[in-house]
Amino acid sequence: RDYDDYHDEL
Amino acid sequence: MNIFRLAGDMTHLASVLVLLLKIHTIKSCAGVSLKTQELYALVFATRYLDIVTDFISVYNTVMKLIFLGSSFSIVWYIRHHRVVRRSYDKDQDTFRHYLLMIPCMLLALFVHEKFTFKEVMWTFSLYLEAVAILPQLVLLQRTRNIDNLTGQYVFLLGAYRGLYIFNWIYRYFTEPHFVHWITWIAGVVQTLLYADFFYYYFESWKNNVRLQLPA
Repeated sequence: RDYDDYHDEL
Repeated sequence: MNIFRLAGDMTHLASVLVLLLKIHTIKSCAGVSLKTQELYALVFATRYLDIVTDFISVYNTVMKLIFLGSSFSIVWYIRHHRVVRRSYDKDQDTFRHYLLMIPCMLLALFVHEKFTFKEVMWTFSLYLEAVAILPQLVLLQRTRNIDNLTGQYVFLLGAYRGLYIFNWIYRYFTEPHFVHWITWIAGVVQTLLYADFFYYYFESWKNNVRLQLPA
């Protein structure tokens, strides 16, 4: 789950 | 989620609602750059590719749908609505916005965090959003009298990324190894591009005069 650990912003 | 990011998202939401309100209610897009709207539709289309693959939260998905839906419907209104499109000033909105897309795509191909399709498209969307306002700012300089709704739209659109900068500062100090130079630099560049607009917008508000950008 590395992808969305920083794509959690809009 | 922190207060800065929530405030930023709400400001961003307010900007698209102000624009939709203007176009849908008074059926006019005078002073609005179609080029900037098309760039923003592309920004959301390339940034939210993960809407079907990575579920983060209901809030995140709902907001992505709102931004995708509003940006594409604004483009549709200006291009195809029989009344609205008559108020679109294509002779003034002449910024060659595809010349913005090409360097952003090239830069994304060379400067990114991971070389995957989704990541390169996401990075492209960050670079493109940083410059997407340029056609609108150029149009505002050509449009002598800027109506209040258009001025408010640009102000809110610029303010949202400024609030995101506070969000990044907050997350940097509260979350271990939260470091994303690409996002930060693109966000700062984007906000700086609004600097002169913010100045004239504040001046017009302070002196209670019509907003006008120097040519």
